[in-house]
Amino acid sequence: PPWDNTIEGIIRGFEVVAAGKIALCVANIERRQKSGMSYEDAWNMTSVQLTQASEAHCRVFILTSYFEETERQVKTTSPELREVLLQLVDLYVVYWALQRVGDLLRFTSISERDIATLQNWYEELLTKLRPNAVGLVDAFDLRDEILHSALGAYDGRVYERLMEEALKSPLNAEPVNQSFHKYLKPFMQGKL
Amino acid sequence: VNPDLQREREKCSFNITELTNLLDGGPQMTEERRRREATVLNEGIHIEEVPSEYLSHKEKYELAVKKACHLFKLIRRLQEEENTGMENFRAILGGSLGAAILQDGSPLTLHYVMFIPTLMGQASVEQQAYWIGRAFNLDIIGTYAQTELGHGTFIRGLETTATYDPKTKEFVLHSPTLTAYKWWPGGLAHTANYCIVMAQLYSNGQCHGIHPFIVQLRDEETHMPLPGIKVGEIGAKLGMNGTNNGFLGFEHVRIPREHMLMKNCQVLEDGTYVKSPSSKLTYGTMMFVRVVIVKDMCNYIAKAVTIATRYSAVRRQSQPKPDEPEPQIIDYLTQQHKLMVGISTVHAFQLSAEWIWNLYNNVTAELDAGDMERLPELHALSCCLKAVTTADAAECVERCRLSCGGHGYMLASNLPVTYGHVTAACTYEGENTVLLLQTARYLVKTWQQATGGTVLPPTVAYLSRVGAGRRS
Repeated sequence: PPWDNTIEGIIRGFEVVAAGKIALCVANIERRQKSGMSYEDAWNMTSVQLTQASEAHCRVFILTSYFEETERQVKTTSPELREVLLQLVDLYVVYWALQRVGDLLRFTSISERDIATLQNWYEELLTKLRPNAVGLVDAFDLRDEILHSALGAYDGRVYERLMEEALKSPLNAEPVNQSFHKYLKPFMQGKL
Repeated sequence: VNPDLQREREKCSFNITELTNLLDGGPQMTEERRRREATVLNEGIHIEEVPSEYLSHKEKYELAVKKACHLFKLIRRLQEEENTGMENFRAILGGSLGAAILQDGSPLTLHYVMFIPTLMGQASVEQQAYWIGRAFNLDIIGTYAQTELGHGTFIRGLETTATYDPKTKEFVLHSPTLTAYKWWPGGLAHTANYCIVMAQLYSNGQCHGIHPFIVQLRDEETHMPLPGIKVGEIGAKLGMNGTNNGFLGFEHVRIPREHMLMKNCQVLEDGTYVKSPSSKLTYGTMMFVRVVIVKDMCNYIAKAVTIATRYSAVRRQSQPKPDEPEPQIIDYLTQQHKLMVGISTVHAFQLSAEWIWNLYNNVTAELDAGDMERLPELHALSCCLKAVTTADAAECVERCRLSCGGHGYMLASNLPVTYGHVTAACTYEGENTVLLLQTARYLVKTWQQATGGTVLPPTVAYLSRVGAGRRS
């Protein structure tokens, strides 16, 4: 079928990839068996492809459930939130299409022009989402005690917190560590 | 608040609370979660005199036990006050709240994540009446031992034996070799005094495959290991060093017949084996845990991407245009590329997790009614979803760490510890490659059914639709 450069089209493309990979695995197992291999050995020889087929199947599931469930969710959200949630779905689906472009080229009718369009689409989505990045992570509503991070606290006092944490190092409890007298000093004096 | 971060918040185009409510499942759920978090954090259990990263291995464990006990005391109090059930255990100990308090993991996690659910899923009604109350009250501490030193996901290969002796009406548990020693279960080393052990059942000279047994490991008063029990800790790991993972061997340890979990299969007093309607029923606990893992991955990625995004708004670097100030690093497209996919992954995994959680509950209900039609589909899906989400989560967290440069390498960023947690999930409850191959077995079988014209279950129905599925 002709390639359809839409979210639905990409998900259908992933279905074709997963089905194609499973079909190839079955064909390879059968071919190896015909050449005299036992089923177990044929399975083992095909196992790298089999793991890739499983992963492709899982991608279909994640992409489909994400897309369909979001479509259902946004029916009840405000238009502003709807727009952002759909941008996120688009970003995720296009990101994975670009990550698996080799598979799409192998199993579907995607063209180089389609890929260029996808790349451009992805870059535009990043720019569109950029102003909402902090709002999107704030919405995860993780308290500072839960984040437990000098870099990620809500107030953004990154450098002050890094310094506060540095001062907690047990090595900072004394100005001169005993190892200086024990090892470094004799060594340095011996050298001198 | 840092002015750059403040500006970011001012330009947000949507209502943040609306999205929080959506992620929580409604405003009431958000309120409930916030109240729970406030209650737990107000106890101050998470506050450490000395940062735990500077403690020794032994001290880390002792601190983890202290915190876990405080937390359980709190949960028990909340349950009495609010008359709630298992939900509080999961809500407080699982997910990001539990991880915040027990940075190195909890030695009691398996007690509520596996010990109690296995009793619920595999013990008979009489056994549940006896054990579950004791477990809930923490009169006993349990864990779940399946993996052996020489045997992982392939559970039919387990070597530990449970041989029934009809004369004494006891099972004799034995580890015939070093490779038969149980290896890895959290809490097993010095915390648990009971353990559900998966062992090959022998009765009247016949092997009936693996079955679950509840075994007492330590004296309930002195906590000393019982005769014939060889138990200890497996040593320091990449992360999660508070979880007290242990090894366990048996030297002809005798347990009463009633200690075999008998919801599905039974051994009668004379040694007669009564078979389960399906040997697949024993996979229930593993599937439950895999579904929980998918939910956990959402929390870890959300944490990592929140840290990295806020940092990227504060951090300024380089001077691409002369006479202009250093830009926020979030303005670089490469940085956006690192962060945005993490944010969307949280949403994608959360919705997938909810979907499979509903499927899990439906299939469990169907199982109780004797219908096992969708069990293989759920098993296959939970296997690959666990593998893919943990691998993606590890990649996302690592990408977030890299997006914070050298500061992300600091333990104070919490990104290395978070990575330790997610990468552990790539290994436990089924190593990812092994799980993908289990899914593959189902897919190959399903593909053959599709070519034969069989109507396929919903999650694989596309194989019939797609032409390439019939190419060969």
